[in-house]
Amino acid sequence: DIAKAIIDLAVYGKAQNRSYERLALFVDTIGPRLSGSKNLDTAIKYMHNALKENGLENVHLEPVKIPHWERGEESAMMVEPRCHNLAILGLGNSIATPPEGITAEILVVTSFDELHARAPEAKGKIVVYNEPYISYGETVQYRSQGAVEAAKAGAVASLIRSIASFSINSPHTGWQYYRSDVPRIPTACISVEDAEMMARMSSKGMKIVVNLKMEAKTYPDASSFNTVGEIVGSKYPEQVVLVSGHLDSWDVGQGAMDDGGGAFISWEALSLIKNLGLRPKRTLRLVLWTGEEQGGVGANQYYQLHKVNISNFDIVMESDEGTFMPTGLAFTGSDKARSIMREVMQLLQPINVTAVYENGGGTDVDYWVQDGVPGASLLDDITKYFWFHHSNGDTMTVQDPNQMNLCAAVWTVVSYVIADMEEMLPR
Amino acid sequence: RPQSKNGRYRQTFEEVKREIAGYK
Repeated sequence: DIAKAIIDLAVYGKAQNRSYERLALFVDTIGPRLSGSKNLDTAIKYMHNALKENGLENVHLEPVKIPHWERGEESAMMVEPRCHNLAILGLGNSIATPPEGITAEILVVTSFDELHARAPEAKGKIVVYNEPYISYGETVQYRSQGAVEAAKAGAVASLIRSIASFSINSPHTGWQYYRSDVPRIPTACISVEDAEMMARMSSKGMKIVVNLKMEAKTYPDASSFNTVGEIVGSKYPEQVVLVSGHLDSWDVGQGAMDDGGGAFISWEALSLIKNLGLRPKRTLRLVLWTGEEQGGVGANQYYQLHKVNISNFDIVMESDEGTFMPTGLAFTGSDKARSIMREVMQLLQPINVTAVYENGGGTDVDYWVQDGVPGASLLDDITKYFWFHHSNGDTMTVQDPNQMNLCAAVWTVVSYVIADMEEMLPR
Repeated sequence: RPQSKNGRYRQTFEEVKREIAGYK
């Protein structure tokens, strides 16, 4: 009755709401946790102590280097045809403007294709991207590449419509990449509302002028840590089932959803197993990544350090797409492994979360998945996920304790059973 | 049955199914 015992404890028993309560204390006390920040250092120390106090084994920190970028003060004021304060958030890795800012006319485009077609018009202007939101994966390229494409056309800055499926004038930040062969220009995201307004004005032939000020600064890479705790396996301790989420977040909101929820249900999995006095045959390893938002930076260094043991990694699991109502498990692996995962998910019939989907993994564990290690990620109802993602709205208020209980039950049953089965998943 | 690297026989899928059902 192990699966039932886990579900009962997580959803109805003494552990119900524990991951939510732990997360609330964590994010309310520490706040957002940007890569390279003191807040992130504090968060890692906090979790290091918390995992030890929880009685996990081999609790330790693994040093890594991560980007250190700070946004500073920033503003964008539309000065023609009228004065209007634009809601902005500078994009991570952006350079600063001069202290007096950049004042330039706006060119509004809806796509890279339109920008390329109108490239002669972009010279000396601030390019505003008013790209429609299709899906995160498709639309996020405007955030990550917008500055480079605008600079190639001779623009002096870029303002990018937030990658958001809903907006209440809320800018959403994120990481953007420069190219060594293209001049660096300042870049920030703006709200959907302001992007659409400027598009309407532009389509009517109005001249729009904006003053953009950004103090953003990039420092040398900072020292940080991946945080690790384990329940050591009873029979095959060298073999590992890895469960994970990331501790770092953006510097807005509280990072409660991205990825506080994922990190804390991963911790909860080990806590529940300990509470039940269980010890799986192979080691259950919790890793709380650092520097995920800048492209899985801490996870990449973890992979480089540990890939020599790749044959002992049974499965790598990451929850980084919300901890709302769970709908199933995304899985990447061989057909044989998938058949086994389908059987494992049948254990979750009592809470009606049995589906196995394609494309399991995540930014932090894909290094392993690409090398053939089976990968899994929690799927949940992400209808509202991109309303809050990377914005000031990512707070504890969007989390739901009952939904986190269910997510924790799924995460725990899957990780425990795989860790305890006699054989590793076939590759 | 295929043998695994450590010389033990790998379980058949039916055996794996039975093992997983044991956690219900």
